[in-house]
Amino acid sequence: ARERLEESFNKINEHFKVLFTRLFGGGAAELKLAWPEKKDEVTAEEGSALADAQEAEAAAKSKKKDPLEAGLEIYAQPPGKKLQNLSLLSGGEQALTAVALLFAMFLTNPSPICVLDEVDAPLDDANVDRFCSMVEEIARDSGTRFLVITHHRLTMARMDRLFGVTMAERGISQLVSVDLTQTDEILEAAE
Amino acid sequence: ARERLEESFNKINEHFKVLFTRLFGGGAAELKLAWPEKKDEVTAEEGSALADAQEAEAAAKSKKKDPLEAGLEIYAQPPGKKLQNLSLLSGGEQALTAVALLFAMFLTNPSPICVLDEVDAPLDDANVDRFCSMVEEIARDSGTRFLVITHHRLTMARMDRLFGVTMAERGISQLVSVDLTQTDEILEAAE
Amino acid sequence: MQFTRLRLTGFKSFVDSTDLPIEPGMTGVIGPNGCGKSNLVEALRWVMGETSAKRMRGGEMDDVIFGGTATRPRREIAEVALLIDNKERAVSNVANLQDELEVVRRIERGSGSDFKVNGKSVRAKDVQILFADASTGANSPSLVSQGKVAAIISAKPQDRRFVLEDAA
Amino acid sequence: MQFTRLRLTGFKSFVDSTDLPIEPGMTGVIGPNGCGKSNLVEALRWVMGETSAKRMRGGEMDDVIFGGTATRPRREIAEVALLIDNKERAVSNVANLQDELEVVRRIERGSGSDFKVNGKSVRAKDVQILFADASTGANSPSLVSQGKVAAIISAKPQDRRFVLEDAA
Ligand SMILES: Nc1ncnc2c1ncn2[C@@H]1O[C@H](COP(=O)(O)OP(=O)(O)OP(=O)(O)O)[C@@H](O)[C@H]1O
Ligand SMILES: Nc1ncnc2c1ncn2[C@@H]1O[C@H](COP(=O)(O)OP(=O)(O)OP(=O)(O)O)[C@@H](O)[C@H]1O
Ligand SMILES: [Mg+2]
Ligand SMILES: [Mg+2]
Repeated sequence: ARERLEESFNKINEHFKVLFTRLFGGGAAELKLAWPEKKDEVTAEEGSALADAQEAEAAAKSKKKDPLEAGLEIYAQPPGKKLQNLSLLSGGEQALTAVALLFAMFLTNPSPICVLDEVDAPLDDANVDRFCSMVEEIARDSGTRFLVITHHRLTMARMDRLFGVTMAERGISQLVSVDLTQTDEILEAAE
Repeated sequence: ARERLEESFNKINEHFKVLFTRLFGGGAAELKLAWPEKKDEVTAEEGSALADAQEAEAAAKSKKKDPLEAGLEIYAQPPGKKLQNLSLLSGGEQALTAVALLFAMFLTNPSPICVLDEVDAPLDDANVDRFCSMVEEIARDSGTRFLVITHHRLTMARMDRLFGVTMAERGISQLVSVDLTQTDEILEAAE
Repeated sequence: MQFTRLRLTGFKSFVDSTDLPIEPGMTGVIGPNGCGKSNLVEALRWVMGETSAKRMRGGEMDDVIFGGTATRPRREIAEVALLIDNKERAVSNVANLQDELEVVRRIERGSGSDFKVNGKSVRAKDVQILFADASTGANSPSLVSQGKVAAIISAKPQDRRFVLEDAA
Repeated sequence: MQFTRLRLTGFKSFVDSTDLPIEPGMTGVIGPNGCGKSNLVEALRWVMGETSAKRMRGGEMDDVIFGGTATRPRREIAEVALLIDNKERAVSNVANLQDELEVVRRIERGSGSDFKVNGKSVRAKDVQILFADASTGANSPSLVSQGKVAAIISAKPQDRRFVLEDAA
């Protein structure tokens, strides 16, 4: 199990680096395995005799490198910016970084379906365009079927087919197949 | 202090009812003061002699109605739908309900400034339109100055003036005054 | 395993039986606020074995049953069916002999829900395993709920372990 | 009390001195992802006395100081000034005699921040009270951060008390 985890970590990381740079049009990003700081404190508490402590220390050390215990650290650096704390990234930059990671997982281990519920909401038009191009490519390469819920007209225009959900009768949802010329009808229906 | 709180609750509630119905084009909503359930259990624990318990009960009862202790319950019913748990409302409906409450507070107690950072992101075009009309009206009536950060072109078109933030030099923000015809230039700058 | 169709009856705002075809490539779903788009995502999560009412945005699981409107009475039963093309035999357990699988989950107000695969009653566990083996399921990171896309960024490193586990 | 201008120098991505006029009515702020729009909101919150680095999206308060880019060295000082028209004399304490107020907050890397009102040093507390008296401030519900508009809906009733308290 340990080897498999290390292998899939390396694959996801390779994909993540490539997808991030393509989504941001530059910059760099990577994943790292991270171990909780607490390991050393726990050892000190457990060890009664010195020998125990040393043994526990050694065990903690070898445990330290155990990928099965590890968390995942994400490093992201948009083009031209310094590497910094993830929380300083903007709303759109965080959404785009999350998408790059999600798609890296798909390429490593394809899933039959992917549903994205207004994932493009925080994105500006330029990033919506890059996001759609990537969804198109992943759908083609990995065979994953995508359901994309959106309010962005740019995204609607890139879909293979469109379904509109309306409430012609108040409170009751109905599904209709729509082509791109009819989107205004569906969206205006709410007035 | 108690009277003042009751008074401002009533005012906010009146405004909230009106603003909700206007933002949703119908439906109904209201606020209610809510007290934590725990009051009764506390009374039982505290009372040693019967007299104590009855006294504590009476005290809890009168405390129960103390607006200074109360929380705020929100009831919202979009047009044509049954009144239900707030968490069942959609993303856009929740954002709109929150905006109605925020503006009800403004009308009760105007603030010199209001900043809305991509509050229109989850809204469809029809609701963006109603949202903008309301901001316009509140800005006029209460004198509050609004800073509205948005990616929606419909919202941009309704503003009194526009500022674009660009990173002509990567990682360095600059502010430029923009008129509506130039928005594409600013937004495309990211390519 | 390929998903081919999702059918909702009495589930949330979809009171009349509604079919959503799931075809290769990208299917866009559009519509005004509150019309029922996110309810479709929840129907998919629910039929794949979701156990938490909170993730269905309700207080209890019965909240997924159509609650009635100004003009229609509430329902007592909700049902979601997911049709799967299983020609590649990706599915290990329950029903590996069939070319097409129909997974159905049905809930009745006040008496819980049950699952069927191609008409045969199965446990929730069987359904969950069926989808986990195909790298999907109610908890799959590939079902990104509204407003949650950046949640993985603000999570702690230890809470991101599913990224690795899922793929391993 | 009316706000008339916000000036940032060395604050987050605004390394060069930048002025944002705040005029009556509605001022729209647009721009691509990551260009610095939300940083402006944080500058306003910060100058009004914000004490939590987390609400500035940083690990510590020094994170608001320009951290440098590929082409520019980092700065050691950040400063934000807020200009206020006080002709209506809405402000009680500190500087009620003046027609115009300039509230300045300045931070130096490694040695904390200080406040000035019209050139006179004041405590953070004085600044916080100055804005609270005018129904605004760093914690005012009228500063709606990105993605937080619906937070009041998912909060518990007891956590919504600020709605009433603010207005009382
Ligand atoms: N059990 C139920 N019975 C009837 N209606 C329900 C039920 N549960 C939820 N709803 C309705 O579904 C609506 C929400 O739908 P949903 O969240 O799918 O909207 P949406 O299309 O995603 O909108 P948005 O674009 O704002 O995200 C609510 O208005 C709610 O009234
Ligand atoms: N101390 C700092 N020094 C330099 N740059 C900083 C600093 N703090 C934050 N930044 C930069 O500011 C950028 C984020 O800006 P901000 O969140 O304001 O973007 P935004 O315009 O709101 O974008 P969005 O439309 O995606 O919400 C980040 O890319 C980050 O690199
Ligand atoms: Mg939705
Ligand atoms: Mg932002």
